[in-house]
Amino acid sequence: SSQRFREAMAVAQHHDAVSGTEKQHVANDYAMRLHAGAVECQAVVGRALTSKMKKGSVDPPAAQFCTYLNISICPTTEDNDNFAVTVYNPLARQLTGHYLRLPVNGQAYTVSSPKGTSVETQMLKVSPRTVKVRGPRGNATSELVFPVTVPALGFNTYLVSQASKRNTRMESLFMPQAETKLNVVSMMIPQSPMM
Amino acid sequence: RGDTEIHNEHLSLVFDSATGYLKTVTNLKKKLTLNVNQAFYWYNSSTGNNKDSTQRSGAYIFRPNGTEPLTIKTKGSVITKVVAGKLVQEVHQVFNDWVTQVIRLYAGQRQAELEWTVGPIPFKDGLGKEIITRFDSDLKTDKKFYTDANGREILQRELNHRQTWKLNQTEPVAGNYYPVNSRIFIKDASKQLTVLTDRSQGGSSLKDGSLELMVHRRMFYDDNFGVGEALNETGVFGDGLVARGKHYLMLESPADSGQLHRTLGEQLYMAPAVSFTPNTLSTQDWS
Repeated sequence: SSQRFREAMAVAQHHDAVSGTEKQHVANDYAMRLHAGAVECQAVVGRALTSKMKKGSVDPPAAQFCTYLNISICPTTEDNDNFAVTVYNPLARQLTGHYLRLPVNGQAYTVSSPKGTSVETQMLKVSPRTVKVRGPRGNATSELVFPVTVPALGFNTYLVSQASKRNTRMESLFMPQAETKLNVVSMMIPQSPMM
Repeated sequence: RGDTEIHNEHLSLVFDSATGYLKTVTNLKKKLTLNVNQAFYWYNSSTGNNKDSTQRSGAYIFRPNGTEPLTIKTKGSVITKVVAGKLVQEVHQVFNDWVTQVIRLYAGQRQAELEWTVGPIPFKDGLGKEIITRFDSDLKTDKKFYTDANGREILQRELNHRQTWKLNQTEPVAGNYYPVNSRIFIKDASKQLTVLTDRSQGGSSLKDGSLELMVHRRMFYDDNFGVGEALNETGVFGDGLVARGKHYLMLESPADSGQLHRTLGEQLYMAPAVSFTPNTLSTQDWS
């Protein structure tokens, strides 16, 4: 199954797929193959991240991907008050000033950087949905925007909590230490054929 | 009642009070200002046949039936919402029921983001439509524009001209369209307007200072080049596809533009992979 995306890409080298001159049922087939390949790739990336994050006997939770962020749909960020966002940077240089835009349902959120510091955020209202959608339909009322910094060929994890439901113990533990540099979630991924 | 302006530390965008269209772009650090009008238009597709000179527009062929695109008709200002904030500022534009756009400026970024949403393209009038976004500026470009070529080097294009043969131009619009795989730009001695795309599109510069990109199309006749179908994707509901994508706009000096659009291009086309997990742990416990 790890070859599925390669096979889909190979099929899509045909001139009809490149230029969009295929019949509609062929276009549908190309889309299906590419989607199946992309899902397999997400599984590979998820396994790689899990192996890099693993400490001792504790298995980190499986990574979930959101392919409908462009239409403000992501069940994980919409349905959970607390979630982790892991950002992998494929560039061979540090990525700075990149903004994430996540669909959410709460009013306010706090975001912790990998160093434990608080990250500035902005909330934006999601426009009313006017277009019919087949399949998952987002319920997000807002989008949470915040900047991320990611090392070259590595990843960073940001923790997001809905402010109003935030655990008071966590708040008392972490707010005074906002500038404490934990710096343990950020790590380099060595060159790996899997990645 | 006045013009609308959004800005960050690098760019200022001003929108016309009457139309709501983008009116000027200013690079604040380099003090470069460009008068530029941006709006959406559509070409009416040719509906002839390929037995004579009336070739139809279809999956293979882009062939408008005129040289001037039709305006997407708007009433008053297209701006419906302006969002101000420390991290991102937005201007929401509604051109009609099937063309909308959000223009964003993120703090610290040198480029403006234009997120367009086009479709479903209306079909009841029976007219094939090829939708473009067009930037009309006061740059003196001397019929020259630049596109990347299938992932290779950027090539200079010249209106109604081919470098290696004498061209008899019979298609004033389509004959000047070129593939844009990631970027297109126009420039004069002091300013360069660069647009990066998030997908391959067709693009051109049909007048000095103008730059256009085709974002969506829907036709009702086969062009007789083999596919045997009109390019009329109806989608699962039967009323047509909605396309959403992004253009990234930069105004820089020609000397700096090359390095800057290449750096931005790397960030866009090797974008970070984002994954999520539900979490009940604190930062320390997660670590």
